[in-house]
Amino acid sequence: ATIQNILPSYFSST
Amino acid sequence: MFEALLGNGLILKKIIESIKELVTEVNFEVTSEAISLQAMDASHVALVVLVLRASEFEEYRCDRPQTLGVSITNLAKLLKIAGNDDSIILRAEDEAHVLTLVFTGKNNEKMCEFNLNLLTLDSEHLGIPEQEYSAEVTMSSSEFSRICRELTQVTDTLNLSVDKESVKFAVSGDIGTGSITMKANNSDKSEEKLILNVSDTVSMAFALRYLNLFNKASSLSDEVVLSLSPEVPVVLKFAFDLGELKYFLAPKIAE
Repeated sequence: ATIQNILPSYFSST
Repeated sequence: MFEALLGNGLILKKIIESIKELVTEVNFEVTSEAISLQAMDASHVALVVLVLRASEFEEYRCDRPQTLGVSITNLAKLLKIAGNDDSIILRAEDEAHVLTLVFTGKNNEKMCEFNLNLLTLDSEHLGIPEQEYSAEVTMSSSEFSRICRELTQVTDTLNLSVDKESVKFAVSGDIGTGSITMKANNSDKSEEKLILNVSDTVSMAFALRYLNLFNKASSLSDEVVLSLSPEVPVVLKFAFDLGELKYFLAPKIAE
């Protein structure tokens, strides 16, 4: 099974 | 004062149609160089990045950089009123509270003017590093769109595998499993052509629901470029005369 990851776990806020 | 004249208003209609189901309220940044936006969808899974180059507008003026908070939902409603052949002027005073839109018919026979109320939006801006991707796939945007749409009938997750020779779109659902494989080729037929630029084999999973939303931009560009590296978001790029529209999508990962 797969789960959906989210973008802020890859890119940090500026 | 900010003012931009776009002779081909249809392109702006298409751009807004391509993002309105993902992002509802966004900050447009206007500078002397470009109109740009970066916005995540509500679930923080997908990101829209749009750049429209000032140099590609028929007329463009931006005396000082400004952030224009826009309801995409409402902008889409107003743009529906513009004819496909209309030119569009976007205008805002410095420190504006409204964005003025002027639609003019091809023969100047009709002019529509609307003031769209601007919003003050908190926006979370993500720093996206420039990076080399392991695999880049350039293919027909309509073909990619068709593949995603068809495979959505089987399941909600697309397994995308790219090696130096081919790209494989695989699905596995309750009704069974299947895959579509396309080999790299330089066909004269744009819908068959597939260019691969691969340094390392990649295999990743993505939500088809989002890919289908991104594919609304296939009306903007005949080609889509997919950039993939293991364990980072995929990028779909649609380039057109006025600029480019990119979508980032976080992968699905093994539980």
